[in-house]
Amino acid sequence: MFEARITQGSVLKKLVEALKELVTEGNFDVSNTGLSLQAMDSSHVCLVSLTLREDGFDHFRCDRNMAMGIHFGNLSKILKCAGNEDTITLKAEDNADQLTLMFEAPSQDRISDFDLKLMSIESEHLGIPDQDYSAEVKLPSSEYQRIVRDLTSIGDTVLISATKEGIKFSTSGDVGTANITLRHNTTPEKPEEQTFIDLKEPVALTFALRYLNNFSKATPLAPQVKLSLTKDLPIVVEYQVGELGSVRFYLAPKIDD
Amino acid sequence: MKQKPINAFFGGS
Repeated sequence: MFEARITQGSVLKKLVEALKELVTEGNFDVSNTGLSLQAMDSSHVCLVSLTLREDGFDHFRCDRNMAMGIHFGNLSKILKCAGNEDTITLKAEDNADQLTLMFEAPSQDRISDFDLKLMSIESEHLGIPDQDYSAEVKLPSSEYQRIVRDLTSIGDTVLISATKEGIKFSTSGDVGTANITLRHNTTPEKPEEQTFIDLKEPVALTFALRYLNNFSKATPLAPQVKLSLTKDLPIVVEYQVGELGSVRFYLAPKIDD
Repeated sequence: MKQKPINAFFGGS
């Protein structure tokens, strides 16, 4: 038996909206430590890793480890039927072929349940090592969204370079070129409006803007986003989802032929 | 420029 209840159901709605265009399907792996997902996009250049801890839920029970194959477009259709203020409970019997989603309005006068058909999905589980990065940058998630959106209108790829001067995003295209530089800035009173640059060594990598732009669909989940960069390795774009866990996007760099 | 698949960077388990 698996059961997970979250009072702030809007978090689940936002999570699925952030993922559904990038990954069409994937396994929700549930265990007594929580719920996780690893899924690649269809072109296999990026990876989504979602971790939701059991203690972040208002109630969590998982008697047996299970992999629940989810079609995210279908899950999104069901979650759109939940109110933003609703409490959401996920439930499945052991070896079930469906996941039940129960929505409760705050006033308790409306309760609905939907069953989502589960799929059988073969998925490769990748071992992602914990590692030190050459540069880690925390910035307002709205700022990241604006940068990648603006640059997407100019070019297809972005060169991200982190130096002691700051972090620079550069692109070029038919209309011309663009450079946006952010400096370490802890002046704003609100921590979520600050920019932190932790640089161990300068690094410069090129990425496809289309994907970086797609990752910014997770902006409603967190006020800040963390970018981690190391030479020749995928960038990590990480959103902390309150006390519940995190969603991380990994994107392979573009390298010279 | 080319792009390696993401699973080339992480070992499978």
